[in-house]
Amino acid sequence: YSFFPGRPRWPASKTDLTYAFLPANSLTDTIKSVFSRAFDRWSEVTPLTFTETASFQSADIKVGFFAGDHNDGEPFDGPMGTLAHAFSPPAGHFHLDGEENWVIDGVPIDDGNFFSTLSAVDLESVAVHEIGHLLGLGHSSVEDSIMYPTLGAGTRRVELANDDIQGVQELYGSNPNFTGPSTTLTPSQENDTNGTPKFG
Amino acid sequence: HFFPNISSIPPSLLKPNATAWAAFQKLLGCHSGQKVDGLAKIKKYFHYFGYVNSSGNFTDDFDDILEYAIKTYQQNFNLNTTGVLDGPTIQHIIKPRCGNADIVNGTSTMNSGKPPAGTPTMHTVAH
Repeated sequence: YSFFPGRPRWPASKTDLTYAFLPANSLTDTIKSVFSRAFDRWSEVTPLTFTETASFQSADIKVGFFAGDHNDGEPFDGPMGTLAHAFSPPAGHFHLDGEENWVIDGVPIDDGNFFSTLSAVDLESVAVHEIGHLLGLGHSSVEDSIMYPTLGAGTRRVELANDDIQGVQELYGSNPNFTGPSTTLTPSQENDTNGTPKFG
Repeated sequence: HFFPNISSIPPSLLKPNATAWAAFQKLLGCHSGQKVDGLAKIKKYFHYFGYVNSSGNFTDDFDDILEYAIKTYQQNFNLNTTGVLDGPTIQHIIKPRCGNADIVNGTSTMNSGKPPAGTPTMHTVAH
């Protein structure tokens, strides 16, 4: 796992994060539920919670589908190529390429070569990855990790790997209810401004 | 464009090799010292993802900067560090991916930013 330069993270006082969808996208509840599942994967292993809000402007995390140049200096390139990008904390900008063909069902996809020849991408796989960026994780060289930069054709990758869990828990600590591999307390937890561990 | 599941995807979307970077496949085998049409575009690709610092005019020359970028990329993605645009490297480059850079401001904590496996580390203790 890796972090952005300077290891930015959401402040320790802000564990309950809100997210909202760009109203102009008019996403259905089914599509929104894909993002909800993706957020849940990260909240299961950290003390962070994610709640959808209707107020796009005031949300901590702003999710939107955009095509081409969308005024953040990182224009999208049409189908395939770059799929999405997200900013480090506390920016909260989560942009997806509106010109991709997104598959929203969560069934396993790699049951043959059919999907691998399609110009279509599993939405939840990309969402889980980008949320990792929103929380402060950079790219990882561990191939089965969520934070690995490429998503091979026909791949659905939504389960956090140990590498992802260790990375995000180094930033935020563990969810008290998380029963997976434990990680140790880190300086970012121990050296809080008032000297009080905030997590775990 | 949203599809509820794979069975709802129309056959018209069956487009093998239909990626934004499919044109890079014609660069297969390119190596240091060559001048090949399209190398400037792959330099832009590497610049976009942080592997090339300079943003000046990219040429079609396979120069040291490109070779270094390829080696760093290969290291980050667990490929053989050949410095050549070999098959596995090209196949990896054309995969769809996240738009965030792998190397930010010249630093990375992916493989290329870490000491090689087996590198001895120095341990010190209080005397």
